[in-house]
Amino acid sequence: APFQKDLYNFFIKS
Amino acid sequence: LEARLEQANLLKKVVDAIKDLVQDCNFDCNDSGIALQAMDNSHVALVSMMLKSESFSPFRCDRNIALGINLTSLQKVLRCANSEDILTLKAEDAPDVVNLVFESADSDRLSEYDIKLMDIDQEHLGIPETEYAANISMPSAEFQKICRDLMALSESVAIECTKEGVKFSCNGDIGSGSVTLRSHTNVDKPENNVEIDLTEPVALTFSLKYLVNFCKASGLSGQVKLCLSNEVPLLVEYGLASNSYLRFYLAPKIGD
Repeated sequence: APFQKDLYNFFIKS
Repeated sequence: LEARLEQANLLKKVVDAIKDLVQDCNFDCNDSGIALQAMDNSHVALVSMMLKSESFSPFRCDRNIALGINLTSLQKVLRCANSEDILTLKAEDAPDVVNLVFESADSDRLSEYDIKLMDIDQEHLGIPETEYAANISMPSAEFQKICRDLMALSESVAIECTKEGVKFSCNGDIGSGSVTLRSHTNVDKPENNVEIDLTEPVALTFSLKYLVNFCKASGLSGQVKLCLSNEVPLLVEYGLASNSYLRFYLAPKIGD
């Protein structure tokens, strides 16, 4: 099954 | 802060839609309106709400304040409102509580509640401005049905958008299923329109559990917008009056 990424992979902590 | 919302029901629907994803949230108030951004515990989904000052009448916010509110508490209080009630939110400087006043438009009933505020140290994510490869507008009830139907078969859905249309498909233990939508214009009922604006083909896989959760917002808007680009989170947007919105972001599933 495909691996679930989390949002930290895409969005930057600000 | 003093913000009067013609329909208490709007805030009630927003809270009902997001409270299973996020529990304690800061409502960030400034002169442009009331905003909320929060991630679910697994950091896979993010809720972003913006209620612009134009959605309120009147709206006054003299200093920026963050109202840390437990959504279960807020839901309890919003359930005390009648469906046609007008809601006024009030908070002082450095407040301990947020004050909610419900007014009936056609009677002299006035009810008033205070909710204790909490200190919430919330992570804030910067979401880059994205030109999505595919922008799909469709009836929100249709999207909800597709997500619920496919969840009966599988945990995840593949969304593929080509110039032929958008295909939602899944594969599970009992079998497989798919729903394909093409662009469609209904002059009499524009809420039934399906619009697909594509710059390049997109194929992504998402967890249906989260999508079904997002669909709890379907009552807020007849249409939902899905924005996709390869290998970036999906944006699911429910537009509200006066350019206000409720947005959900969902990280994709990638690779094997």
